[in-house]
Amino acid sequence: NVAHGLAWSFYLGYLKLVLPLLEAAVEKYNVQRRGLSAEGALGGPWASRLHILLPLSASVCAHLEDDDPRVCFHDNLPPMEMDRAGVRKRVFKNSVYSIRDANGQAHYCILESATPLLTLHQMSEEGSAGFGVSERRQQVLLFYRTLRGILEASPDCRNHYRLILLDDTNASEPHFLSTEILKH
Amino acid sequence: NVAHGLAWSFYLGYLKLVLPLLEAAVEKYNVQRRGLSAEGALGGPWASRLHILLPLSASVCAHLEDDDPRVCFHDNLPPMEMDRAGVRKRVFKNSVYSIRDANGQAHYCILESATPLLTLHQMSEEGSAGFGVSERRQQVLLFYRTLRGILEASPDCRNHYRLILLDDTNASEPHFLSTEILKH
Ligand SMILES: Nc1nc(=O)c2ncn([C@@H]3O[C@@H]4COP(=O)(O)O[C@H]5[C@@H](O)[C@H](n6cnc7c(N)ncnc76)O[C@@H]5COP(=O)(O)O[C@@H]3[C@@H]4O)c2[nH]1
Repeated sequence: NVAHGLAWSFYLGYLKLVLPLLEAAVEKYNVQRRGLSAEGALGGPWASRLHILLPLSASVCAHLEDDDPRVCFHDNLPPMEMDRAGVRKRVFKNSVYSIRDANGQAHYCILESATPLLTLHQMSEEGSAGFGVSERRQQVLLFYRTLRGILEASPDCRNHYRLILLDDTNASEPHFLSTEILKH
Repeated sequence: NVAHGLAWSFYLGYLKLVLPLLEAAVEKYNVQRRGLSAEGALGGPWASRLHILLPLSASVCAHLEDDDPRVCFHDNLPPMEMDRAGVRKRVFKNSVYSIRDANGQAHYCILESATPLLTLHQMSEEGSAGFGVSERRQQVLLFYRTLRGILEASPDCRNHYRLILLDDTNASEPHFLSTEILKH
């Protein structure tokens, strides 16, 4: 089952490495901003959580702004470097976004889409990969449930993430994405 | 089948993006070296191929030198940056190694281990992931065959890679790794 393996790969090859280092990266980021302005500082209970978007359609685009103009890239966190599988100083980077609510108030958080969903989407389009568009939604759900199970059992990752499952059959609503993120 | 999905993910999420850009990165790297010395320049038919190590044991370590002191990290290629799934300027980096032959002659090439094999290895150790150590070798072979099939059919990747399957039951031989790489 493709989604099962991709969830494990996402955890073992990324979340397990990056989530424990997130608090330190957020601290460094906030210190660097003090010199400029308080805008964009990460505070509150959201501060050092990686918000991970999981659209049920597996439609992941490079720029979240294209889905909702209230979601706006702000800056990157200081990058993390690790030696992995022969690659020296492989870089891991996370992006901070501002999310505007209905009153125009900006909230800052660390946000990205679950990259393995891109693989699921492209595999379903590629004939030879073994599964089709009709099974895709099922595979996204399996990815979500497997990942949730792994993360809940992981002491390294606890309290450092938030999985946001998006039933994007409603995605035509102009501010669907920002509203969903703010609900969490 | 885990290995099948990981091979597709390795292609769709990494090789398909990076291999077409390798020649340009090698050119930039060689130009940058001209200022310093000719040492480490990438030339010859190996020059812009990514050499990908696939150990059958799925034992992938961070530093290839630990396996064979004749394999030595030299420098990184100029990094590539891409906006992916909400992460701005995600960095993709490849490492150049010098490989000494039996006469002490140094040969330079772009080298790394297939990162998804790390996932396979760790999954087989983790009880809950669904497959065990005995199935691991089989899964590595399936990964290799699936990946080879995908890459041979891909116009973007042709001539930009070399898959090196390592039957590392012989890995106790001190210069097994360098010898295998140079055979290719
Ligand atoms: N050698 C190497 N260098 C890279 O830069 C790289 N980037 C990806 N990959 C491998 O290609 C495949 C597809 O990648 P994808 O991004 O869909 O999944 C990735 C992605 O969802 C997440 N991840 C890993 N590194 C990052 C990163 N830097 N930023 C965001 N997400 C990341 O965790 C998954 C597993 O990563 P790896 O287990 O390192 O191997 C991947 C994977 O097998 C790489 N392999």
